[in-house]
Amino acid sequence: DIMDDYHDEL
Amino acid sequence: MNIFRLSGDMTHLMSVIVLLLKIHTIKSCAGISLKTQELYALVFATRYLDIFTDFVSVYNTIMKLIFLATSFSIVWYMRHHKIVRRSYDKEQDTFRHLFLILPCLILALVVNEKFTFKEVMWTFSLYVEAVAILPQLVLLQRTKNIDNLTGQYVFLLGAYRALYILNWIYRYLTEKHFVHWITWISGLVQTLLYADFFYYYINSWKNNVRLQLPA
Repeated sequence: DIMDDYHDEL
Repeated sequence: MNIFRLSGDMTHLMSVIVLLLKIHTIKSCAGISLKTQELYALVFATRYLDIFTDFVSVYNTIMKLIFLATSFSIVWYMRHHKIVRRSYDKEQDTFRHLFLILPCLILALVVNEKFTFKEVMWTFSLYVEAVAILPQLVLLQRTKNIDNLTGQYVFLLGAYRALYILNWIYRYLTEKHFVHWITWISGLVQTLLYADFFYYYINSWKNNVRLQLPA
């Protein structure tokens, strides 16, 4: 979901 | 993934490798702040809690494992390795990093995007990373002798977050919904903390003189 899209960064 | 983020990750990886090389090959950690290394181990421990639950990509998982392994092994080297620990200047590295950790924890509990354990820990890791370099910069001001490897380490560590800022601009322009003020502001603060170091580092590099920070 939208919230997790930037949890793909280190 | 974009070129800014990839080069940011590679620069970050380089900074860690430079540091490990320094410590492992010449068995010295002179000029390195253990406090900063402990803060970075805390950053990765609190940011990568989901390493085994949320799979993003092979690259993502491998890099997380590398950052976790290297940050904890650097702390171990500086604390327990019989030769390396002798070159750690405990008297100069006196920054009370608890005074950084507690405010970051309180701020993460108040200012976050979602009040869940994982999200608060993620936000906490962002705030801690923003200030993690402070003990190291204070130590550099105190110890006049900044050797090349230490200078390169700090420079690469600062450059990686500057590249991440370009990555966030790129993602904001190319992806809808990609708006994350908390990440952006803490990343900007982190990079700004290096501003004066960058200034003296680039000058010393241009004039080909040893890096000296003003007292």
